[in-house]
Amino acid sequence: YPLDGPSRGEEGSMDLVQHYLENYYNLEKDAKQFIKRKDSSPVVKKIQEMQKFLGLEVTGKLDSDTMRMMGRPRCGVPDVGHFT
Amino acid sequence: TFPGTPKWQKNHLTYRIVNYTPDLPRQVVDSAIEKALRVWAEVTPLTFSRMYEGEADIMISFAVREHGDFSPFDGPGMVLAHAYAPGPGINGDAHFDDDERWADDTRVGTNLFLVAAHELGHSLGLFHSANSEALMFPVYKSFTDLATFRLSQDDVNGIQSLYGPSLSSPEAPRVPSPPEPATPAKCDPALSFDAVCTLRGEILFFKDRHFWRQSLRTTEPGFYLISSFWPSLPSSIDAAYEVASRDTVFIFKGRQFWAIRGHEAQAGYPRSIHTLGFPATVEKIDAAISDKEKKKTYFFVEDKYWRFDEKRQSMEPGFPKKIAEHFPGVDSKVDAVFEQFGFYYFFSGSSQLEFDPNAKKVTHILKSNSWFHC
Repeated sequence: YPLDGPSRGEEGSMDLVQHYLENYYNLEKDAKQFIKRKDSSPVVKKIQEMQKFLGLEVTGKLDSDTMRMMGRPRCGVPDVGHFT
Repeated sequence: TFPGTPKWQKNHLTYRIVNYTPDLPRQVVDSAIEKALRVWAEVTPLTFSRMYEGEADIMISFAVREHGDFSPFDGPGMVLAHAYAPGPGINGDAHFDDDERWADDTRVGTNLFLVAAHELGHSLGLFHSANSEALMFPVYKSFTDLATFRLSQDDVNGIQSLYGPSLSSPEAPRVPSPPEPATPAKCDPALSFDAVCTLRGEILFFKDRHFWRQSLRTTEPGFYLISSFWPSLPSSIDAAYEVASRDTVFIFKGRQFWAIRGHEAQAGYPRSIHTLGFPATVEKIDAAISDKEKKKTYFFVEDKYWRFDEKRQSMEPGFPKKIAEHFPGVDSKVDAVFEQFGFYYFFSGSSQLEFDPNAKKVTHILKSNSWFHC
């Protein structure tokens, strides 16, 4: 892992975030993109998009409010993006 | 709405409950789905009928993990359900994750009615809303109070953008909207009631679109929209009474009456009041009360009353009779009446008469809102 990558303890959370953004915000399904570069602009943009949609403070960062919201039960239909 | 704005091209839709969760009795599931559909039917011209076999527009099912649509569920928590936009085949269908613990309240588990109402919003063509007050917000709100649940304006605007308003709703086009009645104040000395009845040991006081729910164990009554408990009931009802032995409250407005049991409106209603045995000249009931000892129900209409035999389920012969002759002291038009502690309480405008049916006399004159401890 790169130095700025997630610690082993963070991996579960990172998986959650990645799947959340993939499933509900149409983040391209490319694990490497996310795990290695969580500060990359597409990911930050998706986090911001999610925060805006869910009425959270738009920081682009995975703060505790954002993580808590992502951990709550929800509908499986995507919030934005393409789907069939 | 979904991209491309898919919607049903007809206003009458069919639904089928394909299977059931083991978490709840079947009738609770049926009732939650019916209630969820009513939420949308109330504000649109849409109507729904149930199918028991074959392909319905909206197929409702419970499933776990992979269930044949390439969108597997994920076990307990997180994804609760999903649904498809209007269209043929799988479109319009709603799937519920049976690894959740489905419940009919909000204290433990996931409330099926709330999730179903949301999913059926998708089935009708609504996408997720970013408005956190909206039913179509994607995140489940476990703290939602079912007693005060109602669609947000965002939900109403969304669904009406697809199907238009209900033909009988105030939003219907070319029908002037009546002014919204002001919220009544419980301690207003001029307060009158449309109807009063008991329900499972509590007393319900109906006024316009609202009702107060007074428990004898508490001093402060709850105040609710009628539609938040019973979406199919009308506002400004005429009369209500409880038949405790049947755990049923009957609600009257105009020539129709409804039956409710707890939160649930009963199937097969509204019915015509004339099925009870009233002559065609009777167009509304002013008040009603059921005597649980004698199993008789009294219906008050203007200055007369009828008596209905609950055992025989028929109107007794020899009626109507004059109210004032058999209820001495009750000589004003009756707005509402209910029974408590063996007394009948008659409401007329802002006044209330406590009547002893054994002594056949009025024992106290009270303000109508005396039960609210103002």
